[in-house]
Amino acid sequence: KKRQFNIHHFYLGQ
Amino acid sequence: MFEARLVQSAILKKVLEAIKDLLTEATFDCSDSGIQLQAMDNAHVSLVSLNLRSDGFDKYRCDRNLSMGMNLGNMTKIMKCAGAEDTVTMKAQDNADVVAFMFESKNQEKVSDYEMKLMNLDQEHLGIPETDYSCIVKMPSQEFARICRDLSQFGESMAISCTKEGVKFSSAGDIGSANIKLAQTANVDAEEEAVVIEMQEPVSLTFACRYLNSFTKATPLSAQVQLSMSADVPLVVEYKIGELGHIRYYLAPKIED
Repeated sequence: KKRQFNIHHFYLGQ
Repeated sequence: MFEARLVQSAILKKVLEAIKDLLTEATFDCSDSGIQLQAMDNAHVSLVSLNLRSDGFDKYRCDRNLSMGMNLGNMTKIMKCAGAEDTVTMKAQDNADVVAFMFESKNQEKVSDYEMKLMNLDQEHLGIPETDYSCIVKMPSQEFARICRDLSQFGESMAISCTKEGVKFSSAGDIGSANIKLAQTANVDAEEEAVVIEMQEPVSLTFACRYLNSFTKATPLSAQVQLSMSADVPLVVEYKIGELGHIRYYLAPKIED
């Protein structure tokens, strides 16, 4: 089963 | 003082249509180089990044950097008041709490002024690294919109698989399954009808259809769309906005736990 990742997981906040 | 003028208000209307599905409010960051917007949707699954270069405007002036938080529903109401052929000018004073929109018909026979209150929005800028993508697909934007619409009937997610032979879009669900394969076009008369694939390594990724369908609201901005993919990183869906800039959507993939 695939899980939806969020954008934060890939790109850290500045 | 900030002032930006576009002879074709239709471009700004289309930009707004392209973001208002995903965002209810957003901050427009204005500087000497142009207008930028970066914002995530409510669920933080996708990110919208808009860049309008100052030299693409018919007139542009920005003396001091300015961040204008806008409710996009209200901005849409105002932009609907512009005629398709009108010229639009956005204006704001330094540290202002309102932005002015002026619409002028051809020959200035009708001039309309609207003011909209600005908002203070908490904004979080994400650092998007420069990425060498494994696959870059350029294809007609209408074709991409059609595929997203058709495949969303079958399931919540769709897989995009790219090899050097072509790109495959697939979806499966309760009613059955769907597969659409697009081969790279050998030779086409019109560049905008071409399907072009630049592949370093084959990639297969799964995405939520709902967001892809929202991205395709940008279709009227550009005849071509570019999809950039690498394993286990967000997809980038980019529409050029003529000589003015671009809108990019980043979509987090679905990954095996």
